[in-house]
Amino acid sequence: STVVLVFQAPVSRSPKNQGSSEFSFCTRKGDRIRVGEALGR
Amino acid sequence: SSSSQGNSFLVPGATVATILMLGALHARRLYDDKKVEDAREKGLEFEFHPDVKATFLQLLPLRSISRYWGLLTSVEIPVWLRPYVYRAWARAFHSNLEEAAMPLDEYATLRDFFVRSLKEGSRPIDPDPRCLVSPVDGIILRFGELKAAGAMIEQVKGFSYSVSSLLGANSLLPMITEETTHAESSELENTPKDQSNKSWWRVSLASPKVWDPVASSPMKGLFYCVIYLKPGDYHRIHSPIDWNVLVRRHFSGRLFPVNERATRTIRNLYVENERVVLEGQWQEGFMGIAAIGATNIGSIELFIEPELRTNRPRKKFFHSEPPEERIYEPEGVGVMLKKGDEMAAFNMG
Repeated sequence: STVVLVFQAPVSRSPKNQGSSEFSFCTRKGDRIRVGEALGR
Repeated sequence: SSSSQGNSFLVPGATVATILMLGALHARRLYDDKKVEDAREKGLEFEFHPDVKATFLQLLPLRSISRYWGLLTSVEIPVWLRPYVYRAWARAFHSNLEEAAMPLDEYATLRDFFVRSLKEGSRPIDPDPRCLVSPVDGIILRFGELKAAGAMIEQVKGFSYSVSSLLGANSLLPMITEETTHAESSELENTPKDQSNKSWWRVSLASPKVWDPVASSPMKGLFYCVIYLKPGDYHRIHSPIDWNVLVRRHFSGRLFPVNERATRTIRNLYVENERVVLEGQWQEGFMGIAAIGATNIGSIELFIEPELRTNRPRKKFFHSEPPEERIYEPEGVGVMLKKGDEMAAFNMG
């Protein structure tokens, strides 16, 4: 079976404050993941 | 007397037949997986390519087969036989039996075992409040940001499906407008010092109080992640973050397999298949989760709505049948879930 997650999260488009609070995944394609482990921050 | 003797062999006979069938299926799967793995190691990514087997699958009564499989796995197994059957399952599909919450002989049927909960503490939840966690055990197939209007998610190289067809025509999904997209891309290309053109500049001129890219709170992007659960994985679905579930949408659909092969041979696989979509809001905006069934795992149970039944017999199959929708009360607030809460489960048949 499969689960698809679609969600809104902050992105920072201005080069000036890039990275300040933008969402980014902390996983890779093909990774094994378990319930409760971080997908992104 | 011969018929009564036949009866006493029914359950063990059916169990042995099932195990043999699983064994044959598993051997074939291992062979296929090996081929795909070799290709992947060589850096090859299979492209979308429908084939005869996929066409043949479309002719099969997969929902009925799935329900029959559910009936078969609902047959109560004798207590003495249960540990052997579940250990065989665990060996075949690489399940971790140590995590099962109950002793093996307390799972009366394979179906009960399949939807087992885990021992306390087996799945610690990442405590970082800014962290979004995985709702399931599985393999990350795809993830990223949806940028273009008419947001599409790649099913496999060469074929994509639209997010709105997956979530439903009246999804709460925020629209990504061309303007936004343009503004975003122009902003990336044009640093603030380049003031010459582009709609982004026009917006800031026309309403400087509405949007100042330097001082305003971060914009919102739309992200997605696709996770595949193998048959041996833990099949309960947990909440990825603190959120309010506002609406549930049930699409009664096909039940194609969703393995790697199916993703590259069956068009719109996730949009065609039976699925349950939960939508709502979290602190950063929209949150949507689609749980998609498959032939062997055709049932999706919601702990927040126990009475929902999926994979029901239907007289006719209308492709464009609208989903059955339910708004959770109180409207606008819905059901509140905490990160890590159990919220749903897949089951066999």
